[in-house]
Amino acid sequence: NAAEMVKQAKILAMATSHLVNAIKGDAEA
Amino acid sequence: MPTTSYRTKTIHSILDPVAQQVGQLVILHEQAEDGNAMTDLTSPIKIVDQAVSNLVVVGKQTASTSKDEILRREMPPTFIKVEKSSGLLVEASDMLKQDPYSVPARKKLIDGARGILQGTSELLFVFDESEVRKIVKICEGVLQLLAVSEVVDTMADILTFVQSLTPVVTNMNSQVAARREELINASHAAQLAQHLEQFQRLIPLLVSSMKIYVAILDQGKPGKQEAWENRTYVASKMIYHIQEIIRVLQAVDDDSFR
Repeated sequence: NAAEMVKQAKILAMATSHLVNAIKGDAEA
Repeated sequence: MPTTSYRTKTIHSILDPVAQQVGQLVILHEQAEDGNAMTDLTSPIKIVDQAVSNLVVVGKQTASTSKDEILRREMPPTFIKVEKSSGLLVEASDMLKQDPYSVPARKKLIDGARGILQGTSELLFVFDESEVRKIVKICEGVLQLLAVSEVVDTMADILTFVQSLTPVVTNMNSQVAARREELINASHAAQLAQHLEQFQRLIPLLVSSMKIYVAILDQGKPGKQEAWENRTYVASKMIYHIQEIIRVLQAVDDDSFR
């Protein structure tokens, strides 16, 4: 469970990071 | 919003990059609230929403199978936080389809991203605290065994004592050493290493002092009181080091985000 939780948290962090970059791209444009 | 203070290297590596980006996003938003038309964010928001669902599923499984009451109580609010935040992102996505310039939608995007970061931080923190409690329990098991050393008065009992102590001490050593490797706070990590080393050095001394005490008892020689005091002294030093290990394990940095 510990390893799976860390894995899913990593995936969420990556997805959030990707989204934030997309928003930032627009904001910076 | 937390951007720098995480207790473990694993949590730091997961959250710090996204925390930095969310921080930059907040600044950009504050500087240019009336920016350009927003591109379609449906796809990345859907990916985040799915990732939130997956994390919550694993989190709920963890909570439901855990014997740790604190974990079972403290985890659900973090699920609600990330789910609500993901909901904000989905709402923002729908609003931006209607109006790509929508300022309230942009605010929801930022609040959603920030909420997911905070909710994930809190979830991992709750989980990490539970892991610490597991290690503390192992340490407390060693403390209980050390208390038994006071009633050992035969060589056979010493053998049983050592056979009982060895596996629990080995487990404690590996768990505390692994935790030490994970800690970001160098002072805490150093204290754990120091107390663990001191404790290990005292094990042969304890066994030796127990043997001397039992031998004096068996042979009826003088020095029983001194031998008893010596054994008690060594055991008390070992207890001290474990209590210090527990204290450091439970220590929360002053600048922790909690």
